[in-house]
Amino acid sequence: MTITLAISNQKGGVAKTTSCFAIAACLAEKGYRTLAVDLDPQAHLTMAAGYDPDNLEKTVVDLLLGEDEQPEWGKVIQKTTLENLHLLPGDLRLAHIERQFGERENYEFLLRQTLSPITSSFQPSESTYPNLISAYDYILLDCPPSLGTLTILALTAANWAVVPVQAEYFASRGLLRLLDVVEKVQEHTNPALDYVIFVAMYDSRNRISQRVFKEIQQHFEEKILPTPIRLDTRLRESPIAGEPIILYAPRTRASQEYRTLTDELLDQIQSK
Amino acid sequence: MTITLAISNQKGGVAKTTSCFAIAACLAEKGYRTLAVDLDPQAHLTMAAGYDPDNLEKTVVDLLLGEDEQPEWGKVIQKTTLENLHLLPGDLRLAHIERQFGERENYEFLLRQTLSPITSSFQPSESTYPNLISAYDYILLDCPPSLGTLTILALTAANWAVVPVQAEYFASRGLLRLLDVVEKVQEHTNPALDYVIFVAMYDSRNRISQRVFKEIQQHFEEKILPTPIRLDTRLRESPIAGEPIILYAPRTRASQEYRTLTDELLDQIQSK
Ligand SMILES: Nc1ncnc2c1ncn2[C@@H]1O[C@H](COP(=O)(O)OP(=O)(O)OP(=O)(O)O)[C@@H](O)[C@H]1O
Ligand SMILES: Nc1ncnc2c1ncn2[C@@H]1O[C@H](COP(=O)(O)OP(=O)(O)OP(=O)(O)O)[C@@H](O)[C@H]1O
Ligand SMILES: [Mg+2]
Ligand SMILES: [Mg+2]
Repeated sequence: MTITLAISNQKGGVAKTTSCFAIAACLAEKGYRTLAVDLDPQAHLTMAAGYDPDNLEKTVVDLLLGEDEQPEWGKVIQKTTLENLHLLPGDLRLAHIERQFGERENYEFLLRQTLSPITSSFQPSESTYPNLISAYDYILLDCPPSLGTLTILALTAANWAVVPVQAEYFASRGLLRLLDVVEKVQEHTNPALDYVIFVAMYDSRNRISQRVFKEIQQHFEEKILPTPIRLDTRLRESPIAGEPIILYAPRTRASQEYRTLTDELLDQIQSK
Repeated sequence: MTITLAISNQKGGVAKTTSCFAIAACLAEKGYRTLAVDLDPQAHLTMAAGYDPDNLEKTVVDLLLGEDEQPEWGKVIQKTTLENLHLLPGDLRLAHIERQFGERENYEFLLRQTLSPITSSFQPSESTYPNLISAYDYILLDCPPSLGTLTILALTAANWAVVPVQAEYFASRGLLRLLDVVEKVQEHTNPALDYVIFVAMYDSRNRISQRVFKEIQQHFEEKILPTPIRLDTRLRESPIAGEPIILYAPRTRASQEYRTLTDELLDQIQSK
């Protein structure tokens, strides 16, 4: 059974893309067949995986907008430098979906429906889907910094919202607002949606960050994963190499922390 | 004559809000009557100035959506801890404008029209506008991390787009995309729009940041302000105090750098 994770937070620059790619890589390294999906018009996940969003024949947009009964998954999904990790790339046309899809009836289900061939026990033949040997164990959705249409699509398609937060003073406020939206999605389109929180870009030497981290832990208790991801400049370099951090710099602290975080995430998910 | 600056960049977390407040404060400190306008549904500028967006009777949204011929500016504009600096606060309802205004005809001019009473040589009487002694010298617009309706409103209302970028590998790409949008706005709704770029959140000890900074300087030459704003943890603290950095920590490096940057910005603007 496929588990879909929406990596979301409307605040900008809180390591959604970095975490989506890192966690997806850690899952793949453990042997899980993993697909990372780029839902941000800015397509940073696509670039971090080494692709140019403007030079791809097809992306997730063609699947979302396409009319085919049997879309050509094999043409859209890309490999990465990690064997078990595939990429469903995004591009700028996602902005069009963000702006204009919110008006359509039942728009919320568009992504869930689009992904259904690869989330069920669908076993596509090799010839139709040469990049898909079989369905994925984990699908991770990288969301843009907003609570608009694209994030709603992701939350409706997901089993879990996985929310990176910075240990900053106003972060809790934005978090509560995101959880309001999670609650609305639970009521309207996805009752099974659950969520988990973790701290990213943590400056462990900063007194205020330490205090905010404690406050978030107290406030959100069992919903927050124990391991914070601390600042590590190697995370700014790995996108240049087009590689996930655990391949680019396997022994850097960030690689270890993302691996630990992924184990904690799996505990939460698999103990449900 | 009022000069309006749109602080914009679709990338999340690149110090738009931090820079908007800091530059506005530096202008106010120099004696310019300055208004900072919060156009982000997340209302971080409003919070950084010490206000709770959910507890304000009126915000910029009421001016944008209001039907009054003579809106009550005095009820909307808030003071800050700096005498020459006022705040036009935002709130969550800006998300509604972001999602649903793009369809209206000539929506692009809504902000420019809304601000026209305070950008012309309009001299409101004290009784109608107790917080407005006269029109402002500078208006700064804090934009959300997207190139949607709110940013288009800002770019159509502005004389200058002032663009913070991080010295990161993919930053130039996003910058070029923003400049495409600037160009479209120049063609359709605002021929007088110009732009200037500066580097923010600069990690001066990082070799890659240094290299990217050089590349951005070479690529954008006279459009980029010389002084980068370096990382300074005091900038993460000042929003908690509800004060601009130059009041909260006047001698910290970031205060000096933002003052220098503001002088360089004024050179660009006033030499045109
Ligand atoms: N732990 C970390 N240490 C140092 N730098 C980090 C860390 N995590 C992320 N970064 C850097 O911070 C910046 C923002 O990260 P990222 O792009 O992943 O955030 P985001 O939430 O996806 O942003 P957006 O809201 O624009 O989608 C990037 O330059 C990234 O390389
Ligand atoms: N020079 C700096 N040094 C250290 N921290 C900084 C600096 N500039 C900004 N920050 C911090 O980085 C974070 C992001 O900054 P800010 O919120 O201003 O970015 P933004 O571009 O407005 O984000 P968004 O895209 O969400 O609107 C904030 O926590 C802020 O305090
Ligand atoms: Mg991202
Ligand atoms: Mg901001």
